[in-house]
Amino acid sequence: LSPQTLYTYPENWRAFKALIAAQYSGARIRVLSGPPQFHFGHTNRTPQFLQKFPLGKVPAFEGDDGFCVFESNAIAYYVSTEELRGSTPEAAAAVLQWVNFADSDVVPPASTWVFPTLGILHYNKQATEVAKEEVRRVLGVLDGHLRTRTFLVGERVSLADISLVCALLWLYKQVLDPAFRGPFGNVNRWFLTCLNQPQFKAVLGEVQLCQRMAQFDA
Amino acid sequence: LSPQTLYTYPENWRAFKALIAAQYSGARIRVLSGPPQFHFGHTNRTPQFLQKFPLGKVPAFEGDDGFCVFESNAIAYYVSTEELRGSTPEAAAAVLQWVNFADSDVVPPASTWVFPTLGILHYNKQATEVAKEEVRRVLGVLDGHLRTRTFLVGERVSLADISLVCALLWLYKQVLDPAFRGPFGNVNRWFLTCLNQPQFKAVLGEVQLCQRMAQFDA
Amino acid sequence: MAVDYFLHDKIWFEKYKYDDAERRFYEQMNG
Repeated sequence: LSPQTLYTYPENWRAFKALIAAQYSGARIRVLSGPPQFHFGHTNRTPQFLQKFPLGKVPAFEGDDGFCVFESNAIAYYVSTEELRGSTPEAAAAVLQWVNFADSDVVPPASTWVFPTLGILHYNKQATEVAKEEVRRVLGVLDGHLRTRTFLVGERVSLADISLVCALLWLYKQVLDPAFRGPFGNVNRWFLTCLNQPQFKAVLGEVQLCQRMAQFDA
Repeated sequence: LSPQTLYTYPENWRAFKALIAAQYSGARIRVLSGPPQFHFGHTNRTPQFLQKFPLGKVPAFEGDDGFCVFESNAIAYYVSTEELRGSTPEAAAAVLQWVNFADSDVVPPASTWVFPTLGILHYNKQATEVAKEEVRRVLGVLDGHLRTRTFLVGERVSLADISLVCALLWLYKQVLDPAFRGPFGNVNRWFLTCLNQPQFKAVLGEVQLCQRMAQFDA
Repeated sequence: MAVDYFLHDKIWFEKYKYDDAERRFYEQMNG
């Protein structure tokens, strides 16, 4: 396959999903994430970009045949193998279930909790406390599901694992200290198993799990 | 296929997606949405239900073989045909793109604008004004995409159309009066074309488009 | 810092409020 292009800003966890999937499928993707090829905030506002990607959002993907797609889950799906997508209707539905779960139940509370510790959002004590409880609930659901499983769907890595690992990444790096994540042993095992897959490591590198819960960065 | 079961409360737009998809595939689904079979707020908190559906959310689906799946998009996918899902990787990625777009770009501003008119949430003038602009932007993107298309992906109805029609339903019924929706002729045409498909009508019945923008229900 | 870009992503911070309100509304409707 001649190179296909992924437009994004640097270190975008949403772009990591497609890059990890491509490690499994062998899809060759060149990432344009900095000037002069791509300048976030400018290039994605040009008429040329908006003509291809009307929302102007990244990550955005352009195939070698001019096929264009936005929305990170759609891009990750496109560069995946049948195995990652779920090779039976049941497996594919289960993959979709966990991918949607990541967006609807993990991303909002994770962002509410983590962003103030990165100094990019004002801290709100009440919202953070609610977010912590939401994260505890989410980890509890995953822990129950992973009690008897190595991966989320079937016996191998799928887009479900890739999506949820990427959605949980900043939580595990910033705020899930040993005390908070202690009760969720199955999730911790699963998370580390995925991180240690060569295809994840090739994209995420060495991920240091949080040792001390970051507080909001006043 | 022996009947499969969809648990939901009545008039749940998220459940409509799977029911419309089933009209195309012929999947036979019995909807349990009222006592004694299903009592929202009670049944979905029982250990039996949580054992199958750990989030306790609806819609939730149980196949005739005991296969269980939650998340409305996963359920709609499971009861769909290959055609609805997108029969090539490009079509399937494009379907996923619009399904994700519905959840990430339509549902939040639609809920913010419509919920106060239904008495679901208190009215917040500033949030509502922001939501109206978001909806205008979303309708603009869709209008551009639909200028040269009858349906969102390919030449036939897909899960992209089903998901977006269901996500836009309350907007069109409650607040998109002729003045507001006037500039988006391609979206209005597409929306009415879908509503008039027998498979949509079988589930949604006659849908009256908003004539007078509903104000918040004090 | 790369994380500054995160704010450009559309995140529904208030989602839990809307989910809770919708759940309570339909629980009452089906009460």
